[in-house]
Amino acid sequence: KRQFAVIGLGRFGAAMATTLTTLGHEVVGIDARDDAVQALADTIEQAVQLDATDVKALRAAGVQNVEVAVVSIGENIEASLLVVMQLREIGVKAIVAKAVTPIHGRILEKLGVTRVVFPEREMAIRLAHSLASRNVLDYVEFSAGFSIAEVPAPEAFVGRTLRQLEIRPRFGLTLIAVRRQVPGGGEETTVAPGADEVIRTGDRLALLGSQAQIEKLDDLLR
Amino acid sequence: KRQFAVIGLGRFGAAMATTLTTLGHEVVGIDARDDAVQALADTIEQAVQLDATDVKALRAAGVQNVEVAVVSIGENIEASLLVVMQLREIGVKAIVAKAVTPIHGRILEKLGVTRVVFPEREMAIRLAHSLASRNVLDYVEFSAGFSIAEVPAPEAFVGRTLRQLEIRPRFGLTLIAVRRQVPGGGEETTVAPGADEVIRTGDRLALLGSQAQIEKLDDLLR
Ligand SMILES: Nc1ncnc2c1ncn2[C@@H]1O[C@H](COP(=O)(O)OP(=O)(O)OP(=O)(O)O)[C@@H](O)[C@H]1O
Ligand SMILES: Nc1ncnc2c1ncn2[C@@H]1O[C@H](COP(=O)(O)OP(=O)(O)OP(=O)(O)O)[C@@H](O)[C@H]1O
Repeated sequence: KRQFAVIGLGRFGAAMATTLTTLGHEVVGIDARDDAVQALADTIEQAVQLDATDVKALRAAGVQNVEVAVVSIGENIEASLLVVMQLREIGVKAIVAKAVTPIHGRILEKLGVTRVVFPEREMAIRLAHSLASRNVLDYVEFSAGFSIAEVPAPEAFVGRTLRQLEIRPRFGLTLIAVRRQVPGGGEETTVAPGADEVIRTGDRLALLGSQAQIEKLDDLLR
Repeated sequence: KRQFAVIGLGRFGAAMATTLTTLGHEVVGIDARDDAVQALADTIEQAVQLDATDVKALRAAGVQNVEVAVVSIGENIEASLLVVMQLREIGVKAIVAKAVTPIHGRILEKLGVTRVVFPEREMAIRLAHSLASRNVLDYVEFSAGFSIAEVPAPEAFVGRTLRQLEIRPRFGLTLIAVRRQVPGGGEETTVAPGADEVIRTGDRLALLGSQAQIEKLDDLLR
């Protein structure tokens, strides 16, 4: 059980506060607007209305005792930066802050924020990739430089085993999961399928590799 | 090359328009605000100021010819719904729309939208998981029911090969990549490492499995 403060309960902040609570942690949610505070009063441990740029108010709410503070203020960049400075001065060790422009992100980093996130941009990248190609159903980039794309099984793969298809030697991609509809309406996912797995029509393949390798496969699937 | 319309050029819409353009597609960006249109005029194929609830204006901009339309309007839910209806009536086949509340999402689905996304919520889930545990560096949930968590290599793994560690039989998880710092400051990612790979101190392991399996490993790492 860890203790978190989430400051700014807009769409992103409210979702952070509720998800952390569902994962079993203690969350104090803070917002200057009473309606934003009331909306979460019954879901999270503590919801407090205060102006987070006011250091006395932060201390009164016990924010100096949390392990991690999440700052999710977008429209008012000045408030976002002031709040981060106040949190550092009262001694909060780990601060995660949302940025809404690249320069906002760079200033947050200079202030020593542990992690800067761009929620809208990161989701747009994920969605744009999955729309940009007829074949990609879902797409996620990892910080480590690899991506995962989920594609419909190409016709040429149907009826053959993974051993026969030699996906890694031929495309450099690793098949990490196969998703298929099962009779009666459900869906079944086979994680890390074995070499004897046979690909069927309608299968969805989750493939892991570099961005360039995924684009090459995409060209082949066209 | 596909043709897209992105309606609503706030943070999410603007990031969608620019990412689709970078991936090589033709994008017409639409917004009622002139400053939002001007901000993208030099980046995307076409940026047009109009009220997207006005069907004559949509036709004049040629929106009926696009393959996919993305509607990214949040504050004004009525406009989001009206725009989706107009797009369907002028015959746009695939519509992707951002929702900002669950009920907004349900109405969009009733209107026959191809895909509903909640950018803030989906990013909050990803971030909350990676913050909720000291051991998880990054975390992504896939629609297929599996997740990927990146964790620091546990002390007990260091100096041993994957064959010796038997990660899959013991934890049910599949190690899909190892990331490590290399001398001289860079970073190297080994995707789908072989059984003889030796884990070193400071390695970061990307593990694939169900949410329950990842949480079990997390308990072991504590
Ligand atoms: N000084 C402050 N102290 C406390 N809360 C604040 C302060 N300034 C702004 N907020 C709150 O932060 C919340 C989010 O701020 P804002 O609307 O700027 O961000 P946003 O990026 O548009 O949010 P969303 O997550 O909805 O996209 C609002 O509810 C606002 O009341
Ligand atoms: N009828 C309309 N026609 C065209 N553009 C519109 C219309 N209604 C709203 N917009 C534009 O959509 C954009 C995004 O809208 P809004 O601010 O409601 O969403 P948001 O969810 O807060 O955006 P963000 O992506 O920044 O989080 C704004 O730039 C706004 O001008």
